[in-house]
Amino acid sequence: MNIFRLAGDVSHLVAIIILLLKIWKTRSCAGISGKSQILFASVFVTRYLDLFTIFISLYNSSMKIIYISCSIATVYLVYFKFKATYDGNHDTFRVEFLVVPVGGLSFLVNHDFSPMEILWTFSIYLESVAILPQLFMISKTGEAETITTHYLFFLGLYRGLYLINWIWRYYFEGFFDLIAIVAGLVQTVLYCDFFYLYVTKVLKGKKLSLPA
Amino acid sequence: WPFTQYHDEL
Repeated sequence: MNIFRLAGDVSHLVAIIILLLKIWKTRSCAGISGKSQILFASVFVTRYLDLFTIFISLYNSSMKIIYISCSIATVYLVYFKFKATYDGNHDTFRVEFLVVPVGGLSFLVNHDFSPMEILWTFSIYLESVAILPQLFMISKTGEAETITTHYLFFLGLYRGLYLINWIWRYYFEGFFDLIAIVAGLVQTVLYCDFFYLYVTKVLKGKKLSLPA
Repeated sequence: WPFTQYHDEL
C-alpha cells in the first residue's frame, strides 16, 4: 500500500459519499444518470466476489463492503425512493453498446479463463466506460449541478491516482497488471475533457454549462 | 502475459 493507492481509494470513497449525500440531502437525483449508477454497482458486485474466496486485509474487505453497499444504496435511491425526481428522459445512453462489447472482450482478453477471473476482467473493462451515460446526460442537458461536478472530479481523480500507484508498484514491487493499467488509462482519459471544464469553470465559482 | 494470483487492489 502506497500513498497514491490510499489517496485513490479515499478519493473514490469521497466521490461515492458525495453522490449519496447529495441525493439524500436534496431528496432528488436530478441530473444523475441512473444507468451509470447501475453500471458502477455491477462493477463492484462482479469484482468483489473474491470477498468470499480470499482474505487480503481488514482494510480491503471493509472497503469492498462499503463500496458495494453504497453503490447499491445509490441505485435504490435513484430508481425507487426518489424515482419521481429521476431525469430518465435525458438518461438515454444505450447501455448495451457498452455491456456487450465489454462482455465479449473480457472473454477474449483476460489473465485466466476462469469464471471469477472473467468476471473480474469484465468489471475492470466496464468500470473504464461506466461513466459514459453520465457524461452523455450532461452533454445532452448542457449543464451539471456543481455538487455533481465535485462527484465526477473525485471519481476521475481516483483512477488517475491509481495510475501513479501502478508506476510506483512497477518500480518498487515489480507489480504489473496490463489489463488494469490499459483500462485505467482509458478510464482516466475519458475524464480529461471534464477535468478541463472543472478547473476552468467550477473552481472559479461558475456553474458547469456547455455552449449550446 | 502476467498472471496475478489474486487481485489486491480495489
